[in-house]
Amino acid sequence: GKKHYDREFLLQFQNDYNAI
Amino acid sequence: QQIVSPDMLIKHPLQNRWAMWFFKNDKSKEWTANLKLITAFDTVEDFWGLYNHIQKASRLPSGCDYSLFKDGIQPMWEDASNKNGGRWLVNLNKNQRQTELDNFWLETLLCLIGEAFDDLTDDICGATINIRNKGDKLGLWTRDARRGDATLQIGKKLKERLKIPQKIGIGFQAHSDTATKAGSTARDRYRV
Repeated sequence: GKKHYDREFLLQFQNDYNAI
Repeated sequence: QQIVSPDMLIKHPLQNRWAMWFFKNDKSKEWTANLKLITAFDTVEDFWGLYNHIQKASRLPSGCDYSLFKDGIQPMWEDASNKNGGRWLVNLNKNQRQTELDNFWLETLLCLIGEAFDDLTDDICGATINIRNKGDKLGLWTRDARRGDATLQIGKKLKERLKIPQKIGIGFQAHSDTATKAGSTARDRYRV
């Protein structure tokens, strides 16, 4: 039930619509 | 007007809410007045929204810090969540400011928000990067220095994620030792 995100998953959102 | 797909508006929630702090050493002010909360966030996209719009750590003037701590924990020894704890300390040499520092700091941030420490997440308070001419320092702060096994596991995971070579050791210092140290460095309670 915990939200674990690995680095590759997190990195894909760096230039996401919501992030920029 | 641009039509935005609902998928573009979905954000990915984090396990914890995190607060980013900034410290700039203005000697005309009290230490606490120099420590500023930038903002808090609890989604992956809001983390990147913040990270993408603040200065890279390697480009900060000497004397500045960034800190990322769980929301409600202040990045100082005196905070109730920190006072019994300590930090894993990664000392960088002057060359590493340009080659490693930003990567180390980003990797540490990803460890925190991504809950890389698994079942030990409750031991984690936050992390700080100190930009100093005498040598930059990255610290991963934990809640209880007496929890030896947990502290060692956290140190090993940090070293693994930062890809620090096996032959290079990093030490853990309790805040209580750092606060009362006689010399320039506190003793290591643990090393990995």
